[in-house]
Formats: sequence, C-alpha cells, structure tokens
Amino acid sequence: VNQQRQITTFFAKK
Amino acid sequence: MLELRLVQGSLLKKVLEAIKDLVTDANFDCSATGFSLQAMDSSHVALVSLLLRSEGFEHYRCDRNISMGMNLNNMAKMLKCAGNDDIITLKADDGSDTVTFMFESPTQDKISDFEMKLMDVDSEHLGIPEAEYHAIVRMPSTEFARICKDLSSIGDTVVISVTKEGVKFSTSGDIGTANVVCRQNTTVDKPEDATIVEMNEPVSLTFALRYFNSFTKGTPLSNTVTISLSSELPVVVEYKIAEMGHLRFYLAPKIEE
Repeated sequence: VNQQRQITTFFAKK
Repeated sequence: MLELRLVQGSLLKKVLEAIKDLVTDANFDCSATGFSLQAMDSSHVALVSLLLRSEGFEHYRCDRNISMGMNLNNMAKMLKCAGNDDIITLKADDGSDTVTFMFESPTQDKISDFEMKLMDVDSEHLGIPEAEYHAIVRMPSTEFARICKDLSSIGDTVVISVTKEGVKFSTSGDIGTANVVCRQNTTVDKPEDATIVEMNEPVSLTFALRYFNSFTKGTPLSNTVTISLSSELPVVVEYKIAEMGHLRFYLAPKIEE
C-alpha cells in the first residue's frame, strides 16, 4: 500500500 | 509603511483564485526582494510558494520586512471586487492590523478601496533545498489540467512516469484504468504549445490526484506548466508569472511502506 507522505518529511523547518 | 502598486492587477486576482482552496490562512511576507508567501495545506501534504518580485511592481515601497496574516478566502472576496483591467495597490501602515486594497480602473474614473482585517497566522517556514531533478516536463498548462481532470474521473491517484518515450500519467479505479502518454513535441507553431521532456534518469512517482486538480487552478497564470520530479522527493508544479515570479506547488508523493 502506498502511504501518503507529508511535506515536512522532506523539507525541514527553517 | 507598505505600498505596492501592481498595474496588472488581474495577476493578484488569479493568484488568489489558485491558492484559496488549498490554503485557508497564510502570511504574506514583504521585503526588498518582493511579495511572497509560503504555506502548507491543512494536512501538510502540499506546499504553496509564491513570489512576486519587487521589480514587477510599478511602485514598490516596503520600509521594513513585514509579514501580514490574511484569510485567503476573505482576500479573494475583496480582490474579486477589482476589475480584470484594474490597477491594484496594497497599502499598510506600520503596526496596523489592516491592509487596504485600492482598485483603479484603467481610465482612472473609478477608484475603490477595501480595507481588510489582518490576523495572526501561526506558520512554520520550511527550507526548500535546491535539488537536481531526475526529470523536468514542460507542457501547455491547459493540457496538464485536462489530464488531471480526466484521470480523476477514473481514479484517486496518478502515477507519473518519465522515460525516454515521454511522460506517462496513469491511474486506476473501480471502473478501469487509464494511461495518458505525452511525447516530446517541439514542432509546434507557438513555443507555448510544446511539450519538452528533459530526463536525466527515469523516474516514477505516485501522487494523490485531488491535489493536482487543486494546483491546476493556477492555469490562468501561465500558458505552460513545469513539472519537476525526483525519486522520493515532492514534485514541483510551477506556473511562471510573467516578468514577476512564480507560483509553485510542492506535493509529497505516496510511497510504498
């Protein structure tokens, strides 16, 4: 099953 | 003091129409560079990044960096009151909790001002690293919108695959499956009608179609759209805003557990 990732998994908080 | 005069006011109207359904509240940041926004949707799956460079405004005064929290639906309501040919000026005084939108008709015979309350918006700025993408597809924005709309009547997710052959959009659902292949095509009368597929490495990624359909609300901003893909990275769907900047949508992929 494909799980939806979140943007925050890829881009860190500044 | 902030005063930004945008002769082509319709651009701002189009930007708001493109993002208001994806993001509810956001901070508009104003600096010497320009007028910008970065915001995520409520589920933190998609991110919007807008830049309108200061040089693109006829008059751009921003004495110090400020961040103005706005409800995008309310802002869109106000901008809907501007005519498509109107000049739009944004004004805010230091420390004020309101922003004023002034609309001038091209012949200067009608001038309106709308004052909107600002709000505190909690937002986290994410650092978007420069990335080398495995594949970059440029195609007519209306074609991309058509594909997203068509596929979403069949399935909920789209697999975008880029190979030497071109770019393939695939979906499947209860009623069946669909594949749309777009090949590179540069033999067109107008450059904006071309489909250009730049591939460094083949790439295949799965995304939720409903977000793509939301992104295609940016179609009126540009004749072309650029889709940048890399394995296990968010896709970037970019609409260039002529001579001013861009509206970019980032969408996290679905990845097999």
